[in-house]
Amino acid sequence: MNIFRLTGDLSHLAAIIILLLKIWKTRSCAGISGKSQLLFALVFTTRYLDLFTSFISLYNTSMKLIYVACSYATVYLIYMKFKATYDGNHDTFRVEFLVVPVGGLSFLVNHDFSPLEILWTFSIYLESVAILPQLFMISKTGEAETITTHYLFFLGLYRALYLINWIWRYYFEGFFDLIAVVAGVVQTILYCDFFYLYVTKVLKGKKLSLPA
Amino acid sequence: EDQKIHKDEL
Repeated sequence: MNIFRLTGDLSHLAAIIILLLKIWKTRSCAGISGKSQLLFALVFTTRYLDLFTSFISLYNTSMKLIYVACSYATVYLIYMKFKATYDGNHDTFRVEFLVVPVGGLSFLVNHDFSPLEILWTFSIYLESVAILPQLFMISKTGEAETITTHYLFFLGLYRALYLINWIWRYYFEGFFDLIAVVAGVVQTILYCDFFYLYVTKVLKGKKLSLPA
Repeated sequence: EDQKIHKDEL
């Protein structure tokens, strides 16, 4: 465990909690893509099946459980409790265009052709693109609430910190996982445009709105 | 053990 990995995990946790609190406090999930949140719930479910097969550390187990629980709570709030506020008309990204190719790729390119390993690979690939429905929704409506941009910032920062963590681990531990690194690079690149808008607009106190 | 290594990350 190095500082980049730890801050990456905490940044991920911050993103998840910010989103939950935003929905809970405002009693509304307006502007949030339920499809992205469903994909993240699927990501955590397929990745953390090793909770049943191996124990790594108390930290590892508790963080996994927290991520899974929070992602299901978010999906519940969007599709059940605050369904009336869900902006389904703008959440029109076709998720099958992500899930099907990612599913195929995880069968073709993986570390080991075993069920758990394929599901783990699937979750890594899917996570890298799971934010697309959310970004698509923002590009469609042309704006995002400031709190939603904080959520996206921490979510993007998390994988960027993981990239530094992997460079660190490569040099100091000889650890290198090509699948995770390539997917992590793709994931981080998807946020670059958003990072630019976040720094140039949101951090200067302006609302994130895209030119018409 | 190699297969388990990446599972220490989240």
